[in-house]
Amino acid sequence: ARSTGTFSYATYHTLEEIYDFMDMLVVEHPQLVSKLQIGNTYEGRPIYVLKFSTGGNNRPAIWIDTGIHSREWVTQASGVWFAKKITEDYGQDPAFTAILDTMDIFLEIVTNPDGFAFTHSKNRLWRKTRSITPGSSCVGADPNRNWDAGFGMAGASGNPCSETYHGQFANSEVEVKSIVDFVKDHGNIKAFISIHSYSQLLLYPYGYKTEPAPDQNELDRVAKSAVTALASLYGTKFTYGSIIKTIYQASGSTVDWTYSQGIKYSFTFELRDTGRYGFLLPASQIIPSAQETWLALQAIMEYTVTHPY
Amino acid sequence: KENFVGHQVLQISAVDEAQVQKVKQLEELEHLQLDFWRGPAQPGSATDVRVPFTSLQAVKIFLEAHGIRYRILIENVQALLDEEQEQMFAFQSR
Repeated sequence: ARSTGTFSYATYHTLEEIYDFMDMLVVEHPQLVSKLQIGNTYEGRPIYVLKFSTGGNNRPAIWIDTGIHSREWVTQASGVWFAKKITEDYGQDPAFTAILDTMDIFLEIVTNPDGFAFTHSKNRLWRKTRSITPGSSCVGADPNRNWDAGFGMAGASGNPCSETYHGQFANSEVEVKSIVDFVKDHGNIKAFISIHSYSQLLLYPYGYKTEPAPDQNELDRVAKSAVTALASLYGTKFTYGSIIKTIYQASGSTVDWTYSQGIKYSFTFELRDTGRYGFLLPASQIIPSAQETWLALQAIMEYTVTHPY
Repeated sequence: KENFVGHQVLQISAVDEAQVQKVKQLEELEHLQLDFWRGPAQPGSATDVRVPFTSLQAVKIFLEAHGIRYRILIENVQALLDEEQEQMFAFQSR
C-alpha cells in the first residue's frame, strides 16, 4: 500500500505490512500520531506502540493492546482498523474528539511480534511468546499468565509445554516486561484494555481470586454499557463479568496486574466468533468485528473521560 | 510450515460439573497433544479443542463413553488454513 488510504483493512497482514502501516500513519498525521518503541522482543524484533495525542504533558491516558496471543489474528487486524479510525474520527466525531482533546491513547497493535511472525512462517496456531525455557524443548510462555498478579497460582500451568505456561518468573517475558515498565514510567494511565479473540466476552478483574474487585459494581456497569453499544451495530451478543466468574480461574493475567497498579478501568475483550471458525475467522469478518468493538471501546473511553479519578 | 491435515476442532458441551471435570482430565493427557481454544469452564459453556488426527478416535470414544455431547466445529483445520492463505495471496496479487 502507498498510503493508509489504499491499505486494505479487509485482509490479514504480515508483521512487516503492519509495521509499514504504522509508519505511513505517522507520516500522514504527524501532529496526531507518533510511534514509540517500548522494547525489543526475545528474538530482537522492535515492539512499537502508537501514541495518539493532541498535546499537553503526560495527559491521563488510555491503553489498548491487540495480539498478545499471536494466533488471534482478528485482534491485530482490528488494531490496525482502530488506528485508522482514530485519525478519521478526530475532528469529525464530536464525542471522540472530546476524548482525544482530554486524554492520550496508546495503541499496541502487535503485542507479541515473535509469536505473530511465527504464525505466518511456521505455525498459524501459535499462541505464546517464543522464549526458550532452560531444560525444556518446549518454547514460549503464555503472555497472559506472566504478569505479577497471582503469578503461578491455580489458573496457569507450570509446564513449559502447556499453552498456558506462566513462564519462569513474573515478567520473564520481555514483551510483558516492556509494557510493565511503560505503564510504571507513564504513571497516568487511567484505562487499560487488552484485546483477545474469540468467545464474545468483556471481562474485568479478578481472574486469579474469587473475591470481587473493590470497583466491581462500577466495572460491571461500564461493561454492560460497552456490550450494549457493541450489540447495537450487528446484534453481536457479548457476555460480561469478572474473569473467574465468567470463564475460569486465570492467574497472572494482564488486567489483574493493571488493576493492582490502580488502573481502575481495566478490561479484557474476547472478540466475536461466528461459532464456526475459532481463531480462523474469515477476513470478511475483520471490519464488522472492528466496527462493533470500536463502539464498545468508545463507550469505555467516554466513561473514563467523564469519571476522572 | 506446521501441517494440520486431519486435525478437527470439537465443541464440547458439558452439562454438569462432573462432565466438566472429565473434560479437564482430557486436558491433563499430554500425549493426546490437545490444544484447548476455549478451555473447560463451567457447565453450559462450550469448550473448543483442536484434536490432532492421531488422537481423534480416542477423544471421541472418551467423550461418547461418558455421555458428553460434542459437535465438530471445524472438520479439517488445514482446509481452513489453506483458504486463509489463498485469500491473503489473492489479495496481495490483486
